[in-house]
Amino acid sequence: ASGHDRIDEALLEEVEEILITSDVGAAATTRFLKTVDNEVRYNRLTDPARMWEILRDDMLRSLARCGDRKLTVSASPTVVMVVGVNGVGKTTTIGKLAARYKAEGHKVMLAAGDTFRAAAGEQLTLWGQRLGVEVVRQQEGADASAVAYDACQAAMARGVDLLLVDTAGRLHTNVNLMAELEKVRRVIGKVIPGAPHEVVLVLDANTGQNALSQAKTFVDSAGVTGFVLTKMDSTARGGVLVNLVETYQRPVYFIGLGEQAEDLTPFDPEGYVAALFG
Amino acid sequence: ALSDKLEGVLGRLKGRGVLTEQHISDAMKEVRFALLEADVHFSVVKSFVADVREKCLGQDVLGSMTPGQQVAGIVQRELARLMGGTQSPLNLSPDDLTVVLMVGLQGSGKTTTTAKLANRLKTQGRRVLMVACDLQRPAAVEQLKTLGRSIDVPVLDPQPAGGDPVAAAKEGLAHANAQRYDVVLFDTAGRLHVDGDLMDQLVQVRDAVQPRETLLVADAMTGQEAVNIATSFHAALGLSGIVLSKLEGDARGGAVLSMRQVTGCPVKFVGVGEKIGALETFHPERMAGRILG
Ligand SMILES: Nc1nc2c(ncn2[C@@H]2O[C@H](COP(=O)(O)OP(=O)(O)OP(=O)(O)O)[C@@H](O)[C@H]2O)c(=O)[nH]1
Ligand SMILES: Nc1nc2c(ncn2[C@@H]2O[C@H](COP(=O)(O)OP(=O)(O)OP(=O)(O)O)[C@@H](O)[C@H]2O)c(=O)[nH]1
Ligand SMILES: [Mg+2]
Ligand SMILES: [Mg+2]
Repeated sequence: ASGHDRIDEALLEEVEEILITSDVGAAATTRFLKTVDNEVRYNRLTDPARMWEILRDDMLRSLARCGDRKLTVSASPTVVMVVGVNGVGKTTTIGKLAARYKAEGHKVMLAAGDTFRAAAGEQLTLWGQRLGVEVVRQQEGADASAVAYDACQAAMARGVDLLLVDTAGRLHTNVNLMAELEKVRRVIGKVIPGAPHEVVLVLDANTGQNALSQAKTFVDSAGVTGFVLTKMDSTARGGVLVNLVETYQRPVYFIGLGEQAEDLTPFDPEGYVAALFG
Repeated sequence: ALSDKLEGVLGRLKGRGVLTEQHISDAMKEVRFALLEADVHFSVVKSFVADVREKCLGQDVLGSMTPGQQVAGIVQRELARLMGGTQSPLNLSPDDLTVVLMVGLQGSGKTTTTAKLANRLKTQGRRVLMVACDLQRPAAVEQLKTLGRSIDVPVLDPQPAGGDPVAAAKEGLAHANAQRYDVVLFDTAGRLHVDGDLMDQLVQVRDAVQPRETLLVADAMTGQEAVNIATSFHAALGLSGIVLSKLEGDARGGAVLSMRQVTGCPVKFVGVGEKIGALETFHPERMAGRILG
């Protein structure tokens, strides 16, 4: 990545800067630098090109912990709950998922589970209209669990393959809202045994280390099964993913790359690492 | 907490000997780690720690019986100073229409903050208008209108032919002047700082309405990109202030230090919840303590 001919202080500082500014985090960065340090000390590493290779492989190894499970439509209906803090792109991601799975021939339905925020139902309804996908919703202020209940019943009755349940944004630090989420999940499970089959945590690539705090709470109390990282069309490199995948060992299903229906791509670890190290 | 870590690094030396530059270097490592974990930008941390280090090599630290506390105090003070010492209110025109332009990345909280600000100004006795200039996000106009109804503040929804936000903004300004409003707030679509077309469009909106206040609404949990984001928006528009949203969570909020460093703009307000009333003035001391963890 630069004109260094040996592994010196300047090069290590460059490595550190790349990792930190990618939001990999201080602790994980220290670990990566330690790896290089060990290679230099015990394996006589001297070539910078080889150093970059080792760093890339190290990161790929961490990311491999996510496994290769894909978001599949198998049960009838498969119920996917989409959760996360405010403004990360949950509703838009649901639109993108609906477009993708409908194009693959599945019968998709959306549940307007955000009954709190202004015009949340309208926003999802517009997505439904845009894609020709049915949306189950109630009036603003209705009980989110009641919408989930209705949507599950409707999905079964209409032979839907994939039910995407939108939820209101909520900070993971809000105990009451996390409890509400848990209630929605329970209600879904009562209507459709085994559901929700997936609980997708949506994270914003512009977010820093707080993504880890978000993941911890959502994984612990909302039963998160996988991640989607949005807004990777920004300059952010989403380095928090490294720590996230290593800690929770759950798949990163998709990456969001824009605001339109087609701006969703399956997570590609090789491409991600290449972009991070630029 | 950082103060504990500093006590750990320096406190053990109490009465046991001279505090050396190495000890200060070790202490600075702890400060650096804490700030990076708090999302302060890499280069902002570098220069901040260099400045603090200088101050720590003075006699009040080296000769102190509680050097850990001394260093912690210096760090806290320096950080609070960089946050902008005094509170900075909204710059309101005494006798003309005050134009406020809300800008920022997708999902940062602009629409919600527009309504919060409108409500605050209304309770202060001003005639406020909100103008819906986000013509691209599904139901964005509806969102602002719904919020407007809930606080009884009118929302102009120009809907110009062609859906051009610049035309909508011009119409909004004309209406605000004609109807003699005191303050007009323009909500705009979220956009990436690297989206050339949308940044140009925003510059055109700014030129059309000539804002007294151009506020960057930024998410408190923003990471290292805070520097790029703030720099780009400031270079393009000339920001007059920052509003930090979603601060009631547990994000350390180091992004605010980065943004202040690169723009010099004051943080005018902080969003501390989804409800209309959840807008507070910025407290530099409190923010410094929060960043340090
Ligand atoms: N650039 C970019 N913008 C995105 C992406 N995903 C979503 N957005 C935008 O981010 C903003 C917020 O998206 P929403 O889908 O409303 O987010 P949300 O999580 O449902 O928000 P709340 O329901 O309010 O918590 C919108 O302006 C979206 O268009 C992405 O991948 N890239
Ligand atoms: N918890 C919390 N949520 C907030 C705060 N401010 C805004 N929000 C929420 O953040 C989400 C996004 O807010 P919006 O006002 O739609 O953000 P925006 O910047 O207008 O989004 P775009 O128009 O898509 O760019 C919504 O769910 C808001 O309720 C805050 O201070 N705290
Ligand atoms: Mg939503
Ligand atoms: Mg908005």
